[in-house]
Amino acid sequence: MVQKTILSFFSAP
Amino acid sequence: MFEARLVQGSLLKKVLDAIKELLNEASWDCADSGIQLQAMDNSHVSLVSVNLRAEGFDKYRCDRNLIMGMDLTSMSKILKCAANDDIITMKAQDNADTVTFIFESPSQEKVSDYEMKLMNLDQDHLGIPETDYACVIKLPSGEFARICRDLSNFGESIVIACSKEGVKFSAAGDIGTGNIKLAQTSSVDKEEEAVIIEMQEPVTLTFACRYLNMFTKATPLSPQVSLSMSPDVPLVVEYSIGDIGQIQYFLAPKIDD
Repeated sequence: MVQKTILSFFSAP
Repeated sequence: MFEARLVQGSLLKKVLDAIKELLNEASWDCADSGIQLQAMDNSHVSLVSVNLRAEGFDKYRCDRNLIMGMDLTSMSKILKCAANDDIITMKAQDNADTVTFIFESPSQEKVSDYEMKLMNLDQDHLGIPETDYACVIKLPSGEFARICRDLSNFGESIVIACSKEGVKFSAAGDIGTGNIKLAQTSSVDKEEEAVIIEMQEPVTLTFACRYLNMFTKATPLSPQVSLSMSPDVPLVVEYSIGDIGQIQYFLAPKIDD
């Protein structure tokens, strides 16, 4: 399994 | 001028205990409405969001929006100097490069103040999309901490499977497997002992134990914790901070290759 990062779900402004 | 006074100063001490393992430094955004912090851990796997409402403080004044970048290890060291029953006040001038913490004993016979240097930090806040979660599980926070701790003995990941029967936490590794099932409680004497499951559709997701265990450092803040899950999006672990706000941890799932 691969650990996703938060940045793949939430966008920077 | 910024000034925030909290009679229940222990709440602020507990908030720091709840974030200092995950974050080295972070910015506290102070506005008329209250104080907010949003930051990711170094690996960008989780995001912490703290919200303290102005009305929750016993005195609150914020003339101009202020961003206070802090080394959380230093802030934690300072808050360790406050007794659990101390009244804590944070104070800063507009455009200041320091913040002052004032600790008053309940009898007012001992007053300490500590000044700390502020830091300039990049403070790009991420947009967290409004989500209608498929499953929201409320359970006693001590129970959740115990489950994370126990299952960490088996593997690096915990699978959380929520269905109408209840919620199942599982881990597997070299020594074997562990499964903990919780059913919704039918009746409880105390609200904080309840397990409540609101489910639109079943969800199963896998998360890293290491982060879940760090989130449970918030356990002393609240007798209950809520876990919100939807397929293929980050888990939200939320604790209330007394009556003044809440702390939310977002954790990205592990996904099959």
